[in-house]
Amino acid sequence: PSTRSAKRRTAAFRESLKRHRYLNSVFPHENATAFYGINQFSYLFPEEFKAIYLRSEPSRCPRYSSEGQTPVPNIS
Amino acid sequence: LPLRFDWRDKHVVTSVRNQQTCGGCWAFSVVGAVESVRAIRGAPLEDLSAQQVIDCSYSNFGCSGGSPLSALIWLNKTQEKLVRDSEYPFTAQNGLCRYFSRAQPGVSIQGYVAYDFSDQENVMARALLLSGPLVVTVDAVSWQDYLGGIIQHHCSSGKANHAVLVTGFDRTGRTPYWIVRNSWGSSWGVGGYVYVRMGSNVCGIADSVSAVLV
Repeated sequence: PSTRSAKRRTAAFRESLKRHRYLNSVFPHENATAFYGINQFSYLFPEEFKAIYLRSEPSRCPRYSSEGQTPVPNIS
Repeated sequence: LPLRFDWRDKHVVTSVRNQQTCGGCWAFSVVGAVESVRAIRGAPLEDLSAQQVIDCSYSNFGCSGGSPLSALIWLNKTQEKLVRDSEYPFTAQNGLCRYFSRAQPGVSIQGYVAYDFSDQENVMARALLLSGPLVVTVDAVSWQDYLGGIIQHHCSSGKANHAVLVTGFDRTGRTPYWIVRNSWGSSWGVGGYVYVRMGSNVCGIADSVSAVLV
């Protein structure tokens, strides 16, 4: 089982390297753009990463409207 | 609006936490906001218990997931007092909710507000200045590989899957950005933080924004 697991981690790592190349190749000259590479999550497949770390559920909020808001008067 | 503002400069933001393999980002973001707003009001800056929210917020699913807005609704409705992290430490797994006596010191919230600020990120920045760090949800699929710089692409609005805390913004350069505290430890990103472009609702950062009143 450990060999199987090691093979899986290696495959995930290889996929990560490919993904980094792609992410860094799009808009490379844009000002201060993000850069991507090896970190603690590189041994995870994206679906594993999502299943472990991306567990927040979306919620819908009302759109903010400045109408109906009372301005705070100038007080000390 | 100032060109740059970061609540960290006022020493009211606790250090970056590590949720480990627990899907409790929703709890860490809410607890982070409570810690900061309490410190802004003059109380000492202290780590509060995210584990308490993970175990006790019955409308959520602990380490299997949850929503920061549900956690805020729960905190507001039950007036649960958040105790210190040292009293109820993080275990990275679901546990039975521990109850404390009324005499136990803790922090309850007085309320919260939640809005969709998409197309109104300047107003969101004003809310950050007025209310303290903001709890937001984002699409963080591409954050798996993030090392630094300002995220401007490779994520979508309307597809939130992660909750984080916005502590500030920087508009001094050509690309204005939000300063965002994550909960994946300080070795991830820029000391545990990530920068997200301001003004185009990148990663849906303005879709669901909550502020806590303490």
